[in-house]
Amino acid sequence: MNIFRFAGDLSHVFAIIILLLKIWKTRSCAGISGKSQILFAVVYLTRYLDLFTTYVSLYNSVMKVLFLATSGATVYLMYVKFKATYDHNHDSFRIEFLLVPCALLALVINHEFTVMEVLWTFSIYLESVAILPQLFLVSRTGEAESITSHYLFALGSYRALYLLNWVYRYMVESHYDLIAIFAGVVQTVLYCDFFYLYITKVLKGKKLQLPA
Amino acid sequence: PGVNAKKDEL
Repeated sequence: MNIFRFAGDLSHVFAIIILLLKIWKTRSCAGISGKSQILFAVVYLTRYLDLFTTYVSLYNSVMKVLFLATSGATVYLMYVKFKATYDHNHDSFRIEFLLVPCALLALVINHEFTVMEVLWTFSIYLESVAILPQLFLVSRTGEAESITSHYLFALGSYRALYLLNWVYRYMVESHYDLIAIFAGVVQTVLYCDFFYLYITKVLKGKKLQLPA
Repeated sequence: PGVNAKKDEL
C-alpha cells in the first residue's frame, strides 16, 4: 500500500459518500444516471466474488463490503425509494452496448481462462466505461449540479491516482498488471473533458454548463 | 506480474 493507492481509495469512498448524501439530503436523484449506478453495482459484484475465496487484508475486505453495500444502497434509493425523482427520460444510454463488448473482450483477453478470472477482467473493463451513461446524461441536459460535479471529480480522481500507484509499483515492486493499467488509462481519459470543465468552471464557483 | 497477478487492489 502506497500513498497513491490509499489516496485513490479514499477518493473513491469519498465519491460514493457524496453521492449517497446528495440523494439522501435532497430526497432526489435528479441528474444522476441510474444506468451508471447499475453498472457500478455489476462491477463490484463480479470483482469482489473473491471476498469468499481470497483473503488479502482486513482493509481490503472491509472496503469490498463497503463498495458492495453502498452501490446496492444507491441503486435502491434511485429505483425504489426516490424513484419518482429519477430522470429516466434523459438517462437513455443503452447499457447493452457496454455490457456485451466488455463481456466478449473479457472472454478473449484475460490472464487466465477461469470463471473468477474472466469475471474479474470483465469488471475491470466494465468499470472503465461505466461512467459513460452519466456523462451522456450530463451532455443531454447540458448541465450538472455542483454536488454532482464534485462526485464525478472524486470518482475520476480515484483511477487517476491508481495510475500513479501502478507507476510506483512498477518501479518499486516490479509489479504490473497490463489489463488493469490499460483499462485504468481508458477510464481516466474518459474523464479528461470533464476534469477540464470542473477546473475551469466549478472551482471558480460557476455551475457546470456545457456550451450550447 | 502478468499471469496470476496478485489482486490486492480494489
